[in-house]
Amino acid sequence: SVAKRAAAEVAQHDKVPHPVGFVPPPPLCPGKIRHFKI
Amino acid sequence: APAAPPPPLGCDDPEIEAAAEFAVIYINGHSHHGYRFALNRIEQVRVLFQGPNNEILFLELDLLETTCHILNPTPLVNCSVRTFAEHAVEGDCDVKLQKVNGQFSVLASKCHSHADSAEDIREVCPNCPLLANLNDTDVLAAVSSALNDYNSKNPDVYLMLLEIGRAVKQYHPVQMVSVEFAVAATNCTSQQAKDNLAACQLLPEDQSNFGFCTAKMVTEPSQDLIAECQLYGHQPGVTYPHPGQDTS
Repeated sequence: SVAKRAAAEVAQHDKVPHPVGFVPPPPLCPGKIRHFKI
Repeated sequence: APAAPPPPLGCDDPEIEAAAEFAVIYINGHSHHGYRFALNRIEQVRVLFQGPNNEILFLELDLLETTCHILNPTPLVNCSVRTFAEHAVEGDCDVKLQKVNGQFSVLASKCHSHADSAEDIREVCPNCPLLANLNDTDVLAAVSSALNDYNSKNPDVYLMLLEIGRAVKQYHPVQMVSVEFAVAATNCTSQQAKDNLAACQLLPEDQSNFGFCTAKMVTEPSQDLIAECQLYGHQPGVTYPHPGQDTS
């Protein structure tokens, strides 16, 4: 469990924070609805 | 350094949309019964690169039934999608295509269709009519009365029933059955059909003339029947598999 916690902390530190104003790209799928959704 | 892999294709990517449109044309072209379907949404796409200008595409498509019967020559773009209130029917299709040098071909397709649930319709539109079983006795009576009525008023060409496309029953404000069915011209007049129906045959393939009828039969509080049929004229190459011939 110590290793896991450490790994989690390291991973957290490694995670590069998104720059301010970052907008994630729209999901690639599913696509747009052309009529209506049943 | 190896070339970076191309960015993943999205469901609204023009190339994927073109593939989906090609698939819908294929699906409608290989269907022998019921109505034509229009693309509503590209649910999922997977692309396998086979080499330069050679890809395999797996598409999951969400289609909606249109008001055009499969024998109707109207261009699909002019076929309106059945509205939610008319009890829409959805088609789910998985299609495998290949794209070689920009040309699509369908390698496999599998579809199944289902009507929207009655609960969904009731929730939004409590009095909207719901789809009825095509072998419902009121439906069969409405189709039979409508076709007899039309044939009696248009005696030159006796029309024969090909298939019932859809039927809805409503109970408010009047009790009514609305039916839609496909028909075909025969080699008989209405009088000849009355004299000897067994002698009446559908016209041969090179003269075939398919059509479509809609009818409304009111049963309560009064009796009333309105039937309209439209013949499409001869469409070279368009055939209709008769029951027993069709294996699909």
